[in-house]
Amino acid sequence: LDSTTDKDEL
Amino acid sequence: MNIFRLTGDLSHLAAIIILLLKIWKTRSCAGISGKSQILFALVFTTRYLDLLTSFISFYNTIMKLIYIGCAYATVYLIYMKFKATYDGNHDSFRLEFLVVPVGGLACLVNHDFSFLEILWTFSIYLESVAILPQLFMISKTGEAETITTHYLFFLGLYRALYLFNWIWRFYFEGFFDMIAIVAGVVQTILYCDFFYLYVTKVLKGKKLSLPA
Repeated sequence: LDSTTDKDEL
Repeated sequence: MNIFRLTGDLSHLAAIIILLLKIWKTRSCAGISGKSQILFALVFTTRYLDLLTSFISFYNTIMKLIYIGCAYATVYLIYMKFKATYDGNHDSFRLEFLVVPVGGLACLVNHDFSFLEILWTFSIYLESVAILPQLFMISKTGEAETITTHYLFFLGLYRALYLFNWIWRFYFEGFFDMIAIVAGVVQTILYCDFFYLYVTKVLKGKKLSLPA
């Protein structure tokens, strides 16, 4: 679960 | 996007607008911690630098610009325009006690040791404690204007709604970000005491005053 990619949250 | 995140963002936007209007209409920032507002401006600046590098959506871009604009406008109103009404004596929380440890933690615990990722991590950790100077100030003055309590309510509610957003995203998208979740839980816990006072006092029409 690589979470550094989608910084789509404010 | 899900309902929890949308209502969370709108709650956050409401808080920011309520504060700006309170200061602008009453032409006073009495009871408002300028230091917390400086921290929020720093949070948005370090988190939204990706405005310069990537486009996610119009909603994302516009909301980020509104948040940054309102944050700096609020700091300007407090420290420049209505400086005479700023209660510096009670706004005495030492910012370095927050910024330095948070900066250190962001360098130690992060997803990726890159410039933007460290700044994003710093902003996530900082946001979770950014309200402390404001809560500290209220504990020193022993009271808060009702409009200020509404500001704090929506500000605290926004991250609580984000917790549900993360549960939703984990369940439906398999997405989770441990750093954002842990910081969000800490941030929401810091409001619990205030939420209790807000529900038991302000919603019953009383003024929020802490036992002296």
